[in-house]
Amino acid sequence: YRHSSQYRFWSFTPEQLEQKRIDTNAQAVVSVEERLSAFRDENNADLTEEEVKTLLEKAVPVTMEEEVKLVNFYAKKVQGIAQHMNLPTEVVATSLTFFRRFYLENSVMDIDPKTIVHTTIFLACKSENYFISVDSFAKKTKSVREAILKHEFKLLESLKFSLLNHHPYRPLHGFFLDIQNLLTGKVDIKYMGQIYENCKKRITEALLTDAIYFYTPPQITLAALLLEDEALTLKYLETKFKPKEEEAETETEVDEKKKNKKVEDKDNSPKEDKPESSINYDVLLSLILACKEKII
Amino acid sequence: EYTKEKKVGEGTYAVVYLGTKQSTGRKIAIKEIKTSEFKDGLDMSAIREVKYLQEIQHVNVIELVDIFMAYDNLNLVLEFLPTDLEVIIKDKNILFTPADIKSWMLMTLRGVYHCHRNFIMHRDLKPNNLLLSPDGQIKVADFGLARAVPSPHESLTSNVVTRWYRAPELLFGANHYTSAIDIWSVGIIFAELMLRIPYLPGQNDLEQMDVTFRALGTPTDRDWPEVSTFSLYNKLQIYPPPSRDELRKRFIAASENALNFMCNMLTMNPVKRWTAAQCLESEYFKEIPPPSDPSSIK
Amino acid sequence: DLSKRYTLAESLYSDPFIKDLQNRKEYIASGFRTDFVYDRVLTEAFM
Repeated sequence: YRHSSQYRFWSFTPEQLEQKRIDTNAQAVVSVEERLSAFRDENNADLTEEEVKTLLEKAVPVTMEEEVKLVNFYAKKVQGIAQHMNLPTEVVATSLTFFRRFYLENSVMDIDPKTIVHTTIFLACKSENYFISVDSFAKKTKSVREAILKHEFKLLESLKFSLLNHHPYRPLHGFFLDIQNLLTGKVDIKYMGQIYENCKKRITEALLTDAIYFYTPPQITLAALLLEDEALTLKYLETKFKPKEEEAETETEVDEKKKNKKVEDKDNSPKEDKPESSINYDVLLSLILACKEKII
Repeated sequence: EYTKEKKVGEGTYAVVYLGTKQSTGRKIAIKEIKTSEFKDGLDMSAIREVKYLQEIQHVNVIELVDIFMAYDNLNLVLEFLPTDLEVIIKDKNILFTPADIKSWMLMTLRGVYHCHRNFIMHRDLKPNNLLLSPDGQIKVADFGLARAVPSPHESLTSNVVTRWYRAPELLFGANHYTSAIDIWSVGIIFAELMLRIPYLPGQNDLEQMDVTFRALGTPTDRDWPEVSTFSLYNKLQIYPPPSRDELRKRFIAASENALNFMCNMLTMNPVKRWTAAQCLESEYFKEIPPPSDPSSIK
Repeated sequence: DLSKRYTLAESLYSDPFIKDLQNRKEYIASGFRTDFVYDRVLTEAFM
């Protein structure tokens, strides 16, 4: 994951993310002010008193906070349109991710979000091998090919040419399996299926928050699981990551392990070597709790 | 920062130039993606190259040095790789040894393994996509047909991989194949390195099936469950698999381990076909001669 | 990756979605492998 473009280009601390938004907005403000004063100079003679006054009051650049609100508003639209088109979950997620990243690099004052909504979905379809020709895409979205293609290059460049996204959905499937492995006999499969579906919805909502910039996909998944069933998730995390000596193993758990061991041997799957050092239980738990707060 | 000094190639969707990175003097190749021709905006091959090369950093995969836009064209700056395995196989003036072949196979499989453990299928492995750096390193290149391993229920097109290197499941039109198709291609490349001529050169897709099964035997439900459910299966000529002796005669220079290595990569049933990891851990790489030091290969 | 943070325990997984695919003829013939699927999603979970 540390080699992935998602980690290298699109992971931030909250401070870095805010600074990025401030910088992007500031750059746009400068160019808007320049265009405004040029406009005033060119049209100085024709402008009435009233118009000059209106210009000063109304034609003011949006602030960074207002940009974030507008981008989030349109991000929900991108998600809605992509879902309405019955695109696969991963394609919807990629569309949304592309759109939100685009506005970390560009200001709404430079490129109106309305003009980029379809382009992000169209590029996401291509990138996720869900190819739809631009003509049939235009028909589906009641748009025109020129408008869809107009900003495609700009979008790709603003994305720093990073198209491969890791979304929290696959990790959800992974944890769904690993929980069964570690908590064998303690979880009801039907119930797990319900948890799975609910978590998918929570993940889809989480993609609209800044959690995707602060946490890794699996951490977001575990936060969604925690929201769905705290007891089960904590039990799983303790069993998986809490160093053994701290945990008072009950009789049944010891038998369970022996049974598992036999099963695993039969499976001749590789021994579970626990690199205790690599994942610190307390750090992981605090991360997931913070991520949960962010998502809520 | 970059110059385009000499045009060295032109494909359907790109023109390739040799150039120099000004700040370091490093020789580079620039793949200029033509964009005017494509009615659907950026071409899928360009998107795939960009998407996967951005994620892969490995000594045996071509390095994407930089990407930039210029005059509405997308330019991929790649490391400069002067030749490829196809040139070497064809040029009879170039002599190479079993140790050289072993070295090339080792490097190729390391590159392919790195793609597969990142869940990326290359889907067009062949000698002229295995480029060589000035210090002899093999580099897997051309990710224009690559794709991430799909979600399990997704359907994939079987129309991938250059015909002579295409796995039997693709010839049958399978839509739920796995990265095993890349291993088949590597097996065919290995055979071609030993023979110095293409091993299974079919003139068209149907003949490709005939050439493949005549050489390696027609698969049956016994060794490949449900293979008879492919619609193309009924039109097949049934050939027996070659005896071990026939294979020995065909690949005179190959040791027993080399033959095992090849046969496991060319196993018909994709489920039983070796993975890249199994290939890398095979006896073939442990027996003498050891693989040549890449920089020493002429 | 020598120290994977999971053990592939296929016999312990009840995954109706994958089990269904695994029994379809066109999946079997294509070379579909459940261990590849499980390995993929578990790797993404522990990356």
